[in-house]
Amino acid sequence: MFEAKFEDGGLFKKIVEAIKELVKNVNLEANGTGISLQAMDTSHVALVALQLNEKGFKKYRCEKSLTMGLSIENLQKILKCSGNDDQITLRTQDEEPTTLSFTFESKNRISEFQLNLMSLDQEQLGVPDTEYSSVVRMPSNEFTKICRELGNINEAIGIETSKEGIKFYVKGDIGEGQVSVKINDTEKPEERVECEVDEPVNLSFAVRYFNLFNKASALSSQVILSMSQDQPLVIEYIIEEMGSLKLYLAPKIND
Amino acid sequence: MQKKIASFFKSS
Repeated sequence: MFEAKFEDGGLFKKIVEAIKELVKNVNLEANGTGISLQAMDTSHVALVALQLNEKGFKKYRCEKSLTMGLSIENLQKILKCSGNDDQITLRTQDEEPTTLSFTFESKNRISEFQLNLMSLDQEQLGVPDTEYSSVVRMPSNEFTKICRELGNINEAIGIETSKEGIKFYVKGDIGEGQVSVKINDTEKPEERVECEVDEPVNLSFAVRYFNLFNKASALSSQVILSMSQDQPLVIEYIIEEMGSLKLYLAPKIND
Repeated sequence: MQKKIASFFKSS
């Protein structure tokens, strides 16, 4: 028996919105500690990882670990029947569920849906706990804007960190450009830029993945970029009181 | 050259 109730159903909708362009079918894992999801994008360049802790739910019960294979596209069709202010409850009765039930509750109506599940034998990747040599925290809409603007100039974006801050740069056929974001210690937490640089990095990534993933900036006003030279970058959106949504993106290595 | 994510993380 599994039951998880989102106080803020809109949050769950934003999470699905953020990953729907990157992953098609996913295994949703539920156990006593909460819900998690890990899936590679179709080109196997990126890995999406979601972790939602049971304490963040209005109601949470999971007697036995469950794996529920679902199509993100079909999940979206069900969620489109809910309002952004609804409370959303996920529920299954059986140990090997073939469907996942949804209840959408608002002041004046209650809706029930069942999504058919699939059996997906997807390889799970072991993401090692890593000490990153550069960790940058910045406003998520600033990062989204820089990726979108520089992505118009070139499909690969360079990221260089130093004690002073983080520099994004592009060199394309039409020309080149760079944006340096400076550290600030403003008292407004959502506008703060912090850099912890033990070792500077200089990495290159396909910016299209950032642009696909940056829909997640609706989840948090800040984004955390963790980097080490020649390692995948991690973009992390902290989901207040619940957990986090991460994108691991493999770098482009110059031959 | 674009690397694959699985080349960094072992499948568990």
